[in-house]
Amino acid sequence: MNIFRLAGDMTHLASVLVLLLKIHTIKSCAGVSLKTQELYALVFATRYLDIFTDFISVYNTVMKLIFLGSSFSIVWYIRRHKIVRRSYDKEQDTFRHYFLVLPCLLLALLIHEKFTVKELLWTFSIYLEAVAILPQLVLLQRTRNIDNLTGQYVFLLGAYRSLYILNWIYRYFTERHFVHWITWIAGLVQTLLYADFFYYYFESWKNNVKLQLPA
Amino acid sequence: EEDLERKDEL
Repeated sequence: MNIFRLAGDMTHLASVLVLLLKIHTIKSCAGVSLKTQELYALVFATRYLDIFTDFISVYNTVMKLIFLGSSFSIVWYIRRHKIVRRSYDKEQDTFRHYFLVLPCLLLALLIHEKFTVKELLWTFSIYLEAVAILPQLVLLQRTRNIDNLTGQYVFLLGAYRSLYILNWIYRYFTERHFVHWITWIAGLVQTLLYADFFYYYFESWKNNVKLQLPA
Repeated sequence: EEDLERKDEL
């Protein structure tokens, strides 16, 4: 494992912890998109089916369990926790799941490496992960007032995706290893979705003002 | 053949 991959995993882990910490300690999920969290839960549930069939390493299994556990507990908090659920802004978080899930399903059926159930679910999860942040980005743009923790959560997620790209580039030059083009394109699309957010995040950081996205 | 590196990525 190279440094970019490890840093990517760590920022991913940090993003999830920041979000759980916010929800658990402040008992608020204001500004957090339940739609995005449900999509991530679906992404991990379809991608990590291999924990039952393959063993890669303790690190790999532990990380998969953390991402599965955290995404489902965040969904549980927002839907079921008697205090947290009150802070959920349903009126603003209106993005439709099927608008993203159906095209990804269709794309996975059309473009994949192998036509097996496990492979199709993996490909579907790659496509869905690329766009799962969209409801969260739309919500941020609508609410305007972004609290620090939500801003950091999205920033860390974007950093994780950028580091994965660097990891693939590094592996290409050091190991001559080609990541499959499906992974490449989905990864690039996903990273580009954060470009706009990154711009405003750095601007607010540079000028030391509160993060606000333009309407 | 299986791509072990791909399987390792999260």
